[in-house]
Amino acid sequence: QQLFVGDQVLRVSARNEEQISLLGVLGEQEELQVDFWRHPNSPGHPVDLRVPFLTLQGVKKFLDFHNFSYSIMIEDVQELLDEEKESMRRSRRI
Amino acid sequence: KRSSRTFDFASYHTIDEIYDWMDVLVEDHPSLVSKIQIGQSYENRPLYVLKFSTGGRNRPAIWLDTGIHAREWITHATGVWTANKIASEYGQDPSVTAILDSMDIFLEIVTNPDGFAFTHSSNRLWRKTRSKYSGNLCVGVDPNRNWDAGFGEAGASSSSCSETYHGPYANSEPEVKSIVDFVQSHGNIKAFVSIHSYSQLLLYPYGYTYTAVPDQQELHEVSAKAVAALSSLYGTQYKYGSIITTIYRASGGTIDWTYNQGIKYSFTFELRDTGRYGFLLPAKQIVPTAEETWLALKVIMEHARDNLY
Repeated sequence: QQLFVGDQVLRVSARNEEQISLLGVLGEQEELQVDFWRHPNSPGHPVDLRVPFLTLQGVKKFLDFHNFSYSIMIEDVQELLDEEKESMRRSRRI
Repeated sequence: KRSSRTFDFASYHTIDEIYDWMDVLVEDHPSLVSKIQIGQSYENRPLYVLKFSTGGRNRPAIWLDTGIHAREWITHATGVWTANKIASEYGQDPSVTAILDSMDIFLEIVTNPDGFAFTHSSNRLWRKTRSKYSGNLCVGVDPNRNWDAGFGEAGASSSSCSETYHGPYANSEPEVKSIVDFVQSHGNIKAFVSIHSYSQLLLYPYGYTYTAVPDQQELHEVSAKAVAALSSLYGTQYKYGSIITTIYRASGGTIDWTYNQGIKYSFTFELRDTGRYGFLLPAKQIVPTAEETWLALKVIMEHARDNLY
């Protein structure tokens, strides 16, 4: 089973078309394994991306370097998944 | 025998639990609900559709589907709740009763069963089908890029490793082809609603072109009314419009194909949330999400009923 320990979901805001294109470039770098949960659309629309723990530093560096403003939407994906699993287990037991 | 009344709608469930529950729902409402199999998935799982019908032959119909993207668990859960709501409101709620007295409703809850099973066993964040094609590096096709509407154009990927991979050819995925065959052989589907998550949107065609659909004004007005109904319950804010102008260009999408088949009332939802949990919406939000979505669905279904074409 694939685990997502330390993976984060970042909410990124693109200010202009150039930044939208840069997010496209980020997505094309397969080694970063960025998983877009909400794709780049137009400036002002939030973009959500799940970033594996191993490439988190690289992706954040990229965002900082290109002056993106972003926040951490999910701090640790696996924590939420564990909660979800536990809630299903509880419901089944009941 | 278990009863559909003891099912925990406020929890996420596996495919086996959902399929078992569908049988119980049919047993509890034998004169209204039946289960039909429209095909089987790549990994040979049955593709089940619940049919809600009060009789008649080939009545005008409404199609609803949830879960075409496997990781969007809130949609399957909403589908289960909605199925139960339709069954329990018939004969109680005048609007639902009037819809079912003149139309049939078809509801496919687990539209991508292989992907859904995979989200439970191996990778909670899997989105695509599980098909394998020789020469492809990666597994799976995005079933919402696999329809014969602008297939393979901009707004889908030709790389098998992409989450938006369109597949080798239109309808390559049995999960898609089964719906295509069903819709075409039925021939009298008047409304088609495909339910996704998340980002809180109600969308109508097109996704593959900026050309406005001939019915844009009507679809826009129906969307406005549906979104107002939805928001009235918990204040959840939705945006609405055509796919391409509201989210992004997407080719080979479900409702672009259904619209081109002549199904005027073609819509797609993106359910909650605005960006705290994404695809990991906590189970305690299932019922509120389903409740608010139901209000919008009712507007669309009522409009289809009152404006048959």
